[in-house]
Amino acid sequence: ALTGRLEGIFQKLRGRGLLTEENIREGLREVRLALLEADVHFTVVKQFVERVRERAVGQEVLKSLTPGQQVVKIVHEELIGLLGVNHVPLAFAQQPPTLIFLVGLQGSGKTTTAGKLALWCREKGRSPLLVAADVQRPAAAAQLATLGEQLKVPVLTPKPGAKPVEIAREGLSRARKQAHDVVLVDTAGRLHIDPDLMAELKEMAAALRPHEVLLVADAMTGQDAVNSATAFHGGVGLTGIILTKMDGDARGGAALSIRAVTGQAIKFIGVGEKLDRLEAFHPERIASRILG
Amino acid sequence: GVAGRRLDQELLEELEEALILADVGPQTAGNIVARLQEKAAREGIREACDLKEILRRILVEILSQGVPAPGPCPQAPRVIMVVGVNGVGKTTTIGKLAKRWVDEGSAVLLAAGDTFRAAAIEQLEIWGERARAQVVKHQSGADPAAVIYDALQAAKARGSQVVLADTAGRLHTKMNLMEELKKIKRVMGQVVPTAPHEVLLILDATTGQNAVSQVRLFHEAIGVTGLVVTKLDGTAKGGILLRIVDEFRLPVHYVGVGESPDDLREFDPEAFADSIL
Ligand SMILES: Nc1nc2c(ncn2[C@@H]2O[C@H](COP(=O)(O)OP(=O)(O)OP(=O)(O)O)[C@@H](O)[C@H]2O)c(=O)[nH]1
Ligand SMILES: Nc1nc2c(ncn2[C@@H]2O[C@H](COP(=O)(O)OP(=O)(O)OP(=O)(O)O)[C@@H](O)[C@H]2O)c(=O)[nH]1
Ligand SMILES: [Mg+2]
Ligand SMILES: [Mg+2]
Repeated sequence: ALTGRLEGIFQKLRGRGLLTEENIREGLREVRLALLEADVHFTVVKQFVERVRERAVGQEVLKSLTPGQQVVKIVHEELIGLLGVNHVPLAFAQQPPTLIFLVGLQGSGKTTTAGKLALWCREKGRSPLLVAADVQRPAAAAQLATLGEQLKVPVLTPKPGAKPVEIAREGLSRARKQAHDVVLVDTAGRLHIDPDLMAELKEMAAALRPHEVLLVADAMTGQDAVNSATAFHGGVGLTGIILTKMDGDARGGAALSIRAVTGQAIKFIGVGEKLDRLEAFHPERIASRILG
Repeated sequence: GVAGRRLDQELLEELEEALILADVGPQTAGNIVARLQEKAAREGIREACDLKEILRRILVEILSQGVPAPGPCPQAPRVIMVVGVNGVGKTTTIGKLAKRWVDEGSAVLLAAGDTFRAAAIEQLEIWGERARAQVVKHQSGADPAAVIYDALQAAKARGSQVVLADTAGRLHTKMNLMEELKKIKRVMGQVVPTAPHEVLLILDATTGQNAVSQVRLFHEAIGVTGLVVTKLDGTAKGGILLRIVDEFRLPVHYVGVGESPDDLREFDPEAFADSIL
């Protein structure tokens, strides 16, 4: 792990006085390598390592008896600082219903996460409505309807030929009529470079003014995380992130990249396929995981 | 002179950065650039465009190391097991392959081996209609091995030439789910002794270094015979393939380039190398 590797580097300097810039440089190379292997984006790593370097050439490391541990402590602190110190909860509207869009690339876990959020909201005493606004993927509406059945949460499924914005609008009006205070809109997976689908999302947001637009991103995403997150944020405006499939062994560096380029908080992590497998995001755990 | 050397260093760093941005991974990118540097030194290459061409050839060389599985078995049905982690495109890829082979005149049967995920069977049935391939299914929640067993029996009885077995997405780190795959494989062998003839691992091009762990654990569990990389119509380059093919010598058979039935191409190492650079 990184701690061990840094200890190894600084070990050979024990008793030889202060650390030199070269020692620090070697240590920072290890940090850079660890972060790249954890899938943090190349440019984000560059900026991050520079911040660490500024602190590492200061007194706290140079005078330390265990400079390796000190550098790791700095890296850890900087990671937590970047990821966001506290859990940021869902932003519920003053005037119900709260409208939430789930967006992202194909296969990232949006539909499953919609189900998980419905359960989460209900456990918090709210009355969710699920809206199946994916009219493109085979059996997408059936998938959400099945999840709704499992949870005993109502699901609005599309009429034939309906457009996503119409389905979402109907969801909002049904929520008002039937006193649902949270509307969770599942959207079709889309490429951030698909101009029509990105425009569709932008129009949906402009027409319906969601309180939350959550990017559902896969924890095993590599360097591309910066491209897609930047495009979704620029195209429709994100208010939060959900990182899925964190129950695997992906290091999750995408978390850092996405946070760095969108400035939005990671609100939840998906930790399994079942609908109760959703956790509030706490930076501590992913920081240690990224460090490896 | 010194000026020429300086240019090489900067250029080499730029090429290494391009490889890392393509998900090649820092260690592998470093190794490839070192290999490029020594080759360029031996051949006295200094020009940027020549360096890039040498790099391109190195990439193609690495990507062509996959050892293809032995040829199609003489007796039908040819049984192909499709596996991979959640959401990578297994079911969609099965639909595309089915359509391709039905269009070429083969009788293809699809086994609805994902009995866990909501509407997985319905999704495969729609693909079966699109491809004009038969689907064998049980009810949701059934034992996947039982569905596969029935599907292979049906394929033998009906004279299908190919069986594509869909399985539920699963993380490679979940031991019990990997055991389930082993059981499915054993059951296949009970009906068709040489089955599965192919085990296709589907990888998502947007996946970073974790793809190596996926290949390693699926390969250790059931023996992967080939790879398919999906979602290359996005901006992700799938550079992790360089590390994977180098380490595991697995052939990449196809790439997925979209969500429609025809969005499947044979893997072309030259085109792939071009897209990375
Ligand atoms: N292990 C694990 N699997 C997950 C998690 N979240 C979702 N999945 C699985 O990931 C796969 C894809 O999930 P979906 O909900 O269909 O993804 P999606 O984003 O709606 O897909 P598209 O609508 O096609 O874009 C399914 O097999 C889910 O069960 C998670 O946190 N952990
Ligand atoms: N753009 C693009 N999308 C793809 C490609 N292949 C699959 N998809 C999409 O990715 C999403 C997931 O595909 P599935 O076939 O359901 O993936 P899966 O591996 O069977 O998922 P699980 O069974 O839930 O593990 C769907 O929205 C597909 O349309 C591809 O090559 N390009
Ligand atoms: Mg979906
Ligand atoms: Mg599937």
